[in-house]
Amino acid sequence: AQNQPKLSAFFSLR
Amino acid sequence: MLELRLVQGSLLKKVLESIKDLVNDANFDCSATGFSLQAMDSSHVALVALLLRSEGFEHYRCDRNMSMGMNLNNMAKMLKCAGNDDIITPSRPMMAVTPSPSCSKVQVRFTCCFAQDKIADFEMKLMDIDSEHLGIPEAEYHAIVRMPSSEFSRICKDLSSIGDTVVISVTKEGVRFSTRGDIGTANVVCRQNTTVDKPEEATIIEMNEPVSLTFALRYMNSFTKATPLSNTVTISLSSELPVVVEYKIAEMGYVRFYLAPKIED
Repeated sequence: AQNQPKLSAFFSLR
Repeated sequence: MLELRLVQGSLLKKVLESIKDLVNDANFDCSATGFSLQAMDSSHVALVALLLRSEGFEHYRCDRNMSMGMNLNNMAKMLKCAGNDDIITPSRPMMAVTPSPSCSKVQVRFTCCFAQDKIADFEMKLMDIDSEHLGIPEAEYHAIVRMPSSEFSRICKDLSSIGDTVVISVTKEGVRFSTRGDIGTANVVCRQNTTVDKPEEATIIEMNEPVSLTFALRYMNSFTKATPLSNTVTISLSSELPVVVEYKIAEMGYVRFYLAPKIED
């Protein structure tokens, strides 16, 4: 199965 | 005070058409250097970053930084009004956007180039939007593919009739787009091709390292709505980083879409 991470897993909030 | 005038009003229409299905509401950030927007889709999996530099406008004046929250569908509806009259040339309206002093409304004025006796005014309400800004650092990508935007659009459309996800793999062989569904599998390989009549028809693959990532086709198809903005698209891939799908807006800036890859559990 594949999981769909959110962008916040890669980029930090500014 | 913000004043801007864009001779190619059709360009703004194309920008709105390319992002309005992905993002409902967004803040347009205006500064002396230009007009920008960063917004995520409701599931926070995809992000759009837009830049329109001030030099690209026929007239641009912004005395202080301001953020204007707009419903993109409403803005697209208003911009559509500029192109629905077949008698006046619909594709090249001039456009001025002037927020009112309270900045609660934005006045969008269209003036047609070829029928200067007709002026249409539209006033659109602004909204307060609590948007989250992500810091996107400059990254070294494992592979960068530049290809005709129409070809990329066609591949995404074709594959989405077979599967829900696309595996984009870059190797020495070229760039491979693969999908798998109940009815079977599909693979499209594009090799580097620079021996074309027009530079925009070339496929150029810069590869530092082979890379293979899986993405939801639903989002990729949404990004391809920006195809009318540019003849070429640039796809930047790095393992464990969101893909960047970039459409350059000639001499003005870009629309970039970021999409988080799917990861094996």
